[in-house]
Amino acid sequence: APRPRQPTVVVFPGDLRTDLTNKQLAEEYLYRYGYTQVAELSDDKQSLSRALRVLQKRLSLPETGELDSTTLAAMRAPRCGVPDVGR
Amino acid sequence: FQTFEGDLKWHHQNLTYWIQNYSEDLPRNVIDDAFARAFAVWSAVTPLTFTRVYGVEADIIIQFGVREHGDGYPFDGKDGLLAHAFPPGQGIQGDAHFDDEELWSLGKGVVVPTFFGNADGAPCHFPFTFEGRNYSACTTDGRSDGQLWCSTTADYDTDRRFGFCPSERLYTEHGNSDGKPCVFPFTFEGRSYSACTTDGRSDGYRWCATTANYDQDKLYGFCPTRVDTTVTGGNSAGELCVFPFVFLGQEYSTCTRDGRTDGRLWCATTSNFDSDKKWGFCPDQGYSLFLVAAHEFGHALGLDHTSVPEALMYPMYSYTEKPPLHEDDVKGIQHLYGGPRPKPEPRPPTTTPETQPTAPPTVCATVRPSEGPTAGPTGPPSPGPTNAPTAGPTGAPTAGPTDSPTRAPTAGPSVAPTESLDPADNVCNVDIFDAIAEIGNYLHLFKDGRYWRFSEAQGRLVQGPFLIRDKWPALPSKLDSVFEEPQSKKIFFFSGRQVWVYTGATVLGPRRLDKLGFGPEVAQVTGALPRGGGKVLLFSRQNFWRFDAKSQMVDPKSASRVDRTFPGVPTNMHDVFLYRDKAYFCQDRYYWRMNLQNGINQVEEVNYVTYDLLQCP
Repeated sequence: APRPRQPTVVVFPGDLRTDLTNKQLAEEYLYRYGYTQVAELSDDKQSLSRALRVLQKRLSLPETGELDSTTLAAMRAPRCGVPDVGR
Repeated sequence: FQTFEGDLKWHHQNLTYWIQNYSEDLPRNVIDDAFARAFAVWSAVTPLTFTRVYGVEADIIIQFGVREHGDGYPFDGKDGLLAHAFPPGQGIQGDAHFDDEELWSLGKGVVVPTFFGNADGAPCHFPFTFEGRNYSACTTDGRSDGQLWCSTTADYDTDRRFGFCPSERLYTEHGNSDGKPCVFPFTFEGRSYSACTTDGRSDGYRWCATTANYDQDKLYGFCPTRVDTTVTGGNSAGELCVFPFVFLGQEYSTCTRDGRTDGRLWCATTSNFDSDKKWGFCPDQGYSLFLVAAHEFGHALGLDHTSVPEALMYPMYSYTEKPPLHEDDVKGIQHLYGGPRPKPEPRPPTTTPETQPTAPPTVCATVRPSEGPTAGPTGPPSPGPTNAPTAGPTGAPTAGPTDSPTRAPTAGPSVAPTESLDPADNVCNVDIFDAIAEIGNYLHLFKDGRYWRFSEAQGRLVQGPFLIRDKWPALPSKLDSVFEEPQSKKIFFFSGRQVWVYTGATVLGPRRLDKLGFGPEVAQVTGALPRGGGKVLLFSRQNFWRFDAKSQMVDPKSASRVDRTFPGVPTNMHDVFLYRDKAYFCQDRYYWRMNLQNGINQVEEVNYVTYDLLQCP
């Protein structure tokens, strides 16, 4: 029987979003929607976890403080641009 | 629910909104309706009312934009951030912006209106089956004339319901060809084109010639948007898929997910992705403009995001066909504005007033009036005149296709969705007016026995057409010029070598121009500029005279040349009038506006009478 063809994945020019790592995506999202201030996030896990917890509570997601798949899916979902926190 | 800090809210209940521009994704009437329904979601549970107006004075200004669109909060391309809005207040506060790199729909795929056929203009149904094959876009399959068509039900083979899709082979929009379809190939700057092009334009609008030679005939039109094959995102947003296209050496004649891991459909916008690398995402279900608008209008009324996932004010988009308001939303909005007003008792219909204009007073306003400066064609492709406009589309194309996908269809345009008003009533269809004058704070525009009027105080809502003879029975239908003398309120009407003077309902005339002191060489009065104190400048082509409204005589010695006193205006004007203290000199479809206040007679603006004075689309 013929072997299934391995799908070839290409990088499409101008398709920026695929370049972000999950952590970069999270940092950008948390800043854009008011959960963190500019440069507030530092490398220590605590601050990211704290910010994630605020987001998870705000969006009624399981409050794990982790960048889990549910939280990542929420971050990738289409949404309104008005920040969730702050003015 | 949450409100904004300090319970920001509107302090009046009769709110107004202005749709400043349009996305090309949906027919305009569908966009108008989606916004109206989105406002109705909130007016149903509050005392608020929402009235559509056409100007920046609106409380809520609605705009489509991409990336950075002027408010410092840039959009982010397709998906992700869909729209945003500002809390109640002045200026940008209360406004709602929509990302035009999204595909706006009603949540269930592209909305493609159809013309002719036998489906009463119903939109296409995608996907549909034809001869057992599945189609998710309009097709020419089954036809020999190359016309694009679609089924308006899921199964053409059984239901046989179809219509023709917007296509440059069926009609063109705007331009100067009265909606005639494109002619392919056509020649432009010596090159041959067999498809629409944006060449020669900087605004990215696709256009074509409606004869074989644009260089010679200068006849053109804009190609209708083909939302079913227009790509979003990628690096060719707004362009069309090209089928077939080559990808990794293989030929594709439909959109594909190959090459991607996210499962999204894409296509190439040239015939060879491998060499050109031009691509974009194929239309998907899109986002419901109604649902997103209802959410954004919640912000514009003072609601912030909620944590209730099922509520309309939850930040994430999710499609639903149910009424979108959740009790959390109702509690929130009623916390700000209270509940709805008690419904008035039903009353018998009132009889309409006697003197009704022959068309509803907002004729211009309901025909795509708000394509403001940020959208809309800007004229023919260079090197032609860069600003030659036309009066806009004139309705359904006249020649329809003549056969059906497999056999002859019904001849059109039996069922085309056409505008309900007589085009002749549409002030936007008038190329050149006989006379224009400010009478009692209304700018009156006269043409062939009828006139329209509007006033700034009423937001430039055009009223009319009215019949001249109903108000000024002694007048002929053809006028050369009109002016109202500000002190006496007398209105002077000129036609040929005759003049009529109305004081209220009483009329003096017709009298011959020589009664006013004009010589026999003056064949007509083409304009008037009241200068106060009963002094008026009366124009006849290249010359003008000083006229004393009290003695109703011109000073023969005051004859002067126009170009010497008003440099920069054309000499063969067909009308001159004063409007809000500015002098307007009209030639063809244009006006030259001059500010006479500062004593320096300098042209400060040159524009179109219909587009800029009347704000036609």
